[in-house]
Amino acid sequence: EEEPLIRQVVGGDDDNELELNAERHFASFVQRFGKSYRDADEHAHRLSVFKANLRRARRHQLLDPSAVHGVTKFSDLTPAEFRATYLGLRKTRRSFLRELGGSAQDAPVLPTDG
Amino acid sequence: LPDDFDWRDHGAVGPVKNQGSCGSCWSFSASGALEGANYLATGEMKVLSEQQMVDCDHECDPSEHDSCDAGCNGGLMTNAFSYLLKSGGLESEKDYPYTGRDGACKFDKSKIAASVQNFSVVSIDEDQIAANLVKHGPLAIGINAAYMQTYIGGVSCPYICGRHLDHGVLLVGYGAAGFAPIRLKEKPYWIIKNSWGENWGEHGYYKICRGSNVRNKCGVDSMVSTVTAIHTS
Repeated sequence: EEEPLIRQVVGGDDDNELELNAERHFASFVQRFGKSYRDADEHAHRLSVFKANLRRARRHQLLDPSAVHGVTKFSDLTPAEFRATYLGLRKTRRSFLRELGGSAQDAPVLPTDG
Repeated sequence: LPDDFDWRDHGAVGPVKNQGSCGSCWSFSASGALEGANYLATGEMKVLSEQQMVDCDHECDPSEHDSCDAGCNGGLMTNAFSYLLKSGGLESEKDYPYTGRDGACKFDKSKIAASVQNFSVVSIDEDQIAANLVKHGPLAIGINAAYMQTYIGGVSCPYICGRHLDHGVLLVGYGAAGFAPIRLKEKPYWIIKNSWGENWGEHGYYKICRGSNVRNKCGVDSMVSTVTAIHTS
């Protein structure tokens, strides 16, 4: 059956469950990925970011049910830190299209039947 | 076109690498495409250097002169191919190893391991993308990485995903249908090699849905370039 397109993506009482287990998840995350933080403040800050990312992973799971989302080695980074540190593509498609006439030329159309 | 195709089965994909905390995804995408093209041209898989592009490639976009490749601060794969055409080629990873930081250019022309013959841009047409993949080897592509920070496995096919591109990766194959771990739903998908190490995603790889009813998901079809390597005996 088709997925209902309108889905409840804000959790109800499982927020409490997540809150309760976040510290346990964080401890295993730190151990699994060999994380270390400068001091107690940094540790506390990263725990709060981690909790937010648990909620984000749950939202992603609801919005993307055919994949598996959860804790990854980037779970102690805010989305902005993640983008700034681990991506690195400078252009959007708009300027890329303008390049079509520049040094990059169109690939010839290839046969795709048979 | 074959229903399923994966260049990893034919030796044209090098090892999964890790860009570390440096915005150099563009150089991994470009080096992966040239590794595949060079394999098709020579029959040998040579693992190529990203650090040479990080340190030495400051090529600018011909249509946007203020947008140039800038090492850990980002770049564009077609700029990188232009640079490689001008520099004469790319050294091997062994001769110019990756540090994950911007550095002074140490390019040594006598150590070129692979050279670009030419490169081109593929239209937003999934059949054309698949045909260019099968014909020319792995393709350098852009993608929106919004769902990749939390991705663990399966075929990603978000109901909602932006198409502005912020990450450069390598398209290595495609599958007719993949069962998603959570839901037994078949979805045809692209197979994408990322540069965040083997302990991310599916051993360093990402799968995203493709097909007429989910075209260009997360912008995956909208920045595709292919490169051919100079044949050396």
